[in-house]
Amino acid sequence: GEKIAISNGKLLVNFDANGLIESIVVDGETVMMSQNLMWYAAMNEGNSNSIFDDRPSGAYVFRPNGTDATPIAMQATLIVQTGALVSEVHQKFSDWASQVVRVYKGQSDVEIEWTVGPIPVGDGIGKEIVSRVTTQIPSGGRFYTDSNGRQTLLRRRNFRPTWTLNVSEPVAGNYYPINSHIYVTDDEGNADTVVALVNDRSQGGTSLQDGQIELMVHRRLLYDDHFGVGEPLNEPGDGPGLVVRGTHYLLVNPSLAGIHPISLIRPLAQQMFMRPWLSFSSTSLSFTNWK
Amino acid sequence: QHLIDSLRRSMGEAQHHDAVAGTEKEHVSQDYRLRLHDSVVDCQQDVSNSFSKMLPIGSQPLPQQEFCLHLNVSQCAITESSSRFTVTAYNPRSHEVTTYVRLPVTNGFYTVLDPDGSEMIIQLVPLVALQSIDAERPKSTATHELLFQAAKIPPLGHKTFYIIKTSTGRGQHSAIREKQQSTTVRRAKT
Repeated sequence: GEKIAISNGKLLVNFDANGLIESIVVDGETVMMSQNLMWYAAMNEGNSNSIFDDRPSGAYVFRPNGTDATPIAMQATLIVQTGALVSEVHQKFSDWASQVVRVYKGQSDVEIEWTVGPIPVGDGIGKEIVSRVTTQIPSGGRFYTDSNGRQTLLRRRNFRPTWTLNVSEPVAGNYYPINSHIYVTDDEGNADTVVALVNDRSQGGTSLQDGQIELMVHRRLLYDDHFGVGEPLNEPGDGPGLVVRGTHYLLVNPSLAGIHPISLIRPLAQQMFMRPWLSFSSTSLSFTNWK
Repeated sequence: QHLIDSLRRSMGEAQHHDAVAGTEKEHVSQDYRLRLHDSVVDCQQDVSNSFSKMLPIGSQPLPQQEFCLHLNVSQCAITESSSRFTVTAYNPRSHEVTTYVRLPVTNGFYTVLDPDGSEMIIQLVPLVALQSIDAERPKSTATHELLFQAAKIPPLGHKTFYIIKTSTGRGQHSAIREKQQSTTVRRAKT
């Protein structure tokens, strides 16, 4: 029931009384937002009388049973840790979904380390988990995704540049592969504010509403999708399900002032993709002798 | 060269086949993992060999470098059990990089020295218990993560940091430093 804030001197992250991110303040400007872990119910087997049309969500296809995701929890239990170099908020949504929101001293991004799994499927429903950031940025149906970490492409919701799209899958039909980053800005020609997610592995992502971006972080499905793999996406075998941990960098900049968003996102993406490699050795020597 | 080629080959195989789409069967996925892991271990050997060759002629051989592949779940045998150890950060980018290093450790009093012997600002962050992750690291004794900033690692180069653990600090000066490196924790009441 208490509001919490963490800061690193450059930015301030505010959490509401439910323990969810409420806003981020950068250079005195506030960007209202929410962020949560959510799940799509997967389409199960037997959704059509025809074997050719019976397509459960599976390894090849993302096919949610419905048009929106459900929050894993509306409230998070918090542990707040603050110190000289990092301040972090641990948010526990359930026994199988939690995350840590970190701000390191001197950094201009927010690190979100998510841990998801084992996804419960005792109710007979496959689940596909996403991290969703919602802002009030009027993005006009436009969002941007990388293509294999290289060129950043404009995507438009419910639109294809070379043919007239008949949207029969309103969620999956707007999902794109995200290898490195996804972002929205507030205006096509005069972008002032940018909100971006930089990911550490290839994931699916989209912007289903203006100002919103989401990335799929984990899936556990109970049926083969009949496209060839011949088994459901349910590792390991009949076991308890996988626990997956990964990192997103959340970048918020409310005053671009002519700066192209990519000039901020690309260094972050390189930092994520090519992190320094650590090696260790024990020693009995004093520092002087060791050196 | 063959140590590096091993990873090239494993990555190439995976990218040529269905690992790229994630549409492989589970036992195939396990095979990809095994091949990638074996190749990564080969590359670690190559890095270790390279460090030894960078020492001046006549130097004592460098101790074998160990790599911790479970840092993402806060587990590393050397950092958890050694009272003196070194950490080498290799920067694979063609730009100078400053990064934060997090190492799983047991509670105590730590001093981190940079390559010039200057003492660094550190923070000891308590590990938060998480049932699903703790099950993945049954052998770990880590209770905290030791955090420091590895500044200005040269492009395609490395920096080594020297870390000493003592059970407690002594004197007023140590008490101040212990306070500086501690983390304030607030937990929600259940």
